[in-house]
Formats: sequence, structure tokens, C-alpha cells
Amino acid sequence: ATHLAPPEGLDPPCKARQLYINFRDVGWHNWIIAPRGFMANYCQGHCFFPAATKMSSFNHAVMQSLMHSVAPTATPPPCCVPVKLSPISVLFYDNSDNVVLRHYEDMVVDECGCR
Amino acid sequence: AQPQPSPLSPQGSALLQALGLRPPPGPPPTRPVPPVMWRLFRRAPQAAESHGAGGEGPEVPQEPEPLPCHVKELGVPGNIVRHVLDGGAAAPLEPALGSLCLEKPLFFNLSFLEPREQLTLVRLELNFGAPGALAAGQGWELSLFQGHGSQLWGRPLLSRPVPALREPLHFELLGLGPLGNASVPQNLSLVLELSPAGGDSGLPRGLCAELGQSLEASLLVVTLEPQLCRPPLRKRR
Repeated sequence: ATHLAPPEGLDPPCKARQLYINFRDVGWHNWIIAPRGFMANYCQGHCFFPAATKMSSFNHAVMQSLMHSVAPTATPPPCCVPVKLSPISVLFYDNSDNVVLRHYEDMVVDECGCR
Repeated sequence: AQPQPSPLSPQGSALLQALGLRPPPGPPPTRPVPPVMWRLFRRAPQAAESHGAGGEGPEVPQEPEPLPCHVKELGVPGNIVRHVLDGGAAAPLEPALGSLCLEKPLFFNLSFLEPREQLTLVRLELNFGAPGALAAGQGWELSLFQGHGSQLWGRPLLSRPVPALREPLHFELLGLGPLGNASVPQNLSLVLELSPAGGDSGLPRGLCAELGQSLEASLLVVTLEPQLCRPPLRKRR
């Protein structure tokens, strides 16, 4: 039982955190017309057993987290990664002075899981 | 302040290339955004949920499950829409035939198209901003030729009666002439001819010249880059 509990002081369990991409911050605001930015989010947190069993995880990740709990130095924990993403569209000027609307898949993290 | 990846640095250009972006090299563009592009942006997936979205007018409610890689408003597959302005001569040509009111070369640079893009729509928009005397009660015959300057190549690509010039005119060009082949041309060179319906040549030349000066032509080009589309979900066995 003591092995299975995550060590104190580590990250909270894997989940989506807010990340706002502001095009002004990266110097693209002069030619990206809209949006000015978007909530892209990111995944962070631990995937230790048993927390890894309570989120969207592959079976393999559950077993890997179990192995990590009994042999932390031999097996790393699974990774906290995006498992559900959604698209956005971006309106911008290109280098031919055209106004372009482009659709991008997988730009916003909706859900994280252990993989 | 963190150092920014400059577009000119190897990291910056690799990042832009990965996203298929080629930003303008010089100062910020001042070209106004055409209303059709705002409309398409507002109806695109997730646009309204992207915090800080710019634009004018009221938000359009998002529909729950849009078809992937499909431009619903235009009714065609696609994931890239471009609005291309006419780069032809500013002034119309002096019409050679008496009944012709307007002969105007149009030129569209299409060199930005990548070989992996599939054309799904090429729509020519003509906005005459017609002077009142020409807009009222006058029917027209409009013809579009492939050609360059005053040289017309072969038969017209299309020829249509136009009842009035008040509203913008739209013509689908995909499948016609240079856009009928499998390979996509680097540019599109056209000549537009406009005559009064019935061959009435009694229009003052000054009014026809004014019509030519006020004409704004543009292309709406939709392409599909299949690699950027999410593959359809596999059915469970």
C-alpha cells in the first residue's frame, strides 16, 4: 500500500491546463487577422497508479503505472498527453496579399489521458 | 520578455512551414478583409470559441457536428479558402467593336497553389459598383475569354445575359478552359467583355469607361489538402 501511493510533493494528477496562445506574444498579430488568439490548453500532471486508472488511459498505461509503483527506477510512469483535440480556423494574409481562411485540425486540447 | 522565434530564423521558418504559413515579408497589409471571408470565418468550426476573435457584426451560432474538411456555406469540400484580387491592368481597354461597352483584362496569380492541393471551387466575383445611369433598366451580355491584354484566345469560356449590374455577379470557373485540366495553372489570364443587350450601341463612351474604372474583380479559390483532414473514424468490428 505504501508503494502504491504517489510520493508527496509531486504534480497533481494528469489533466488539461489552460494555455492561451496570443498571436501578439509571438509577433504574428500583424498578419493573422482572426482570431487574436485561442485557448489551446496543454496536459500536465502525474500518471501514477491508481490515478492513471481513473482517467482516459490505455490499458497498457494502467499496467505501466502499476509497474512504476512497484519498481520506480526500472519503469517510468506513463506520459500525460492529449487524447481529445478539436480544430480551429485562422484568417490571415499570405505573402501574395491574399486573404486566406485555413482550417487546422488538432489545435485545442479538450481532454488529457495517460498513454 | 522571452526571445521570439523570428520568421527569418531556421526555427521560425520551420515552424511556419509546418503550419503551411507564408506571411507577408514587409509591413502589415492594409488590404481590407472582404465580407465573404469574415462570413466564412465566423461559420468555421470553433472560430466563435477562440477567445479574442476579431471581426464585425453579431456572432453566428455554431452547429454541433460540421462535416470535416467541408466549406458548408459554399457547398464544397475544402480546408483552405483564398480571396485573390485581380492584378490586371487598372484601366479597361478601348473596345474595338462599336457595340462593346467594356473590354477589361483580368489577371489572377495562382502560383501560391501547392501541388498537393486539390481545387474544389474557383468563383469569379465581379462588382461593378455601377453608376446609376448604367444600373437602371439596362440589360447586358457578358462574355469571358481566356486571353492576355487585347488578345482573346478562341471561343468564350462563358457567355451570359445579365439583367442588371447593381449586385455582385458570380461565375463558377472550375472545369472551364484553363481550369478544366488536371494540372492547376500558375495564373489565370482572362478578358471580360460587356455589351448592352440587343447590341444597343447608343451608350455614351464616358459611362462605359466609368463602369470599367469602378469594376472590382476577385476570385474565391477553395482547395482541399487531404493530408490535413482527420481520417473518418473506423467502424468497430
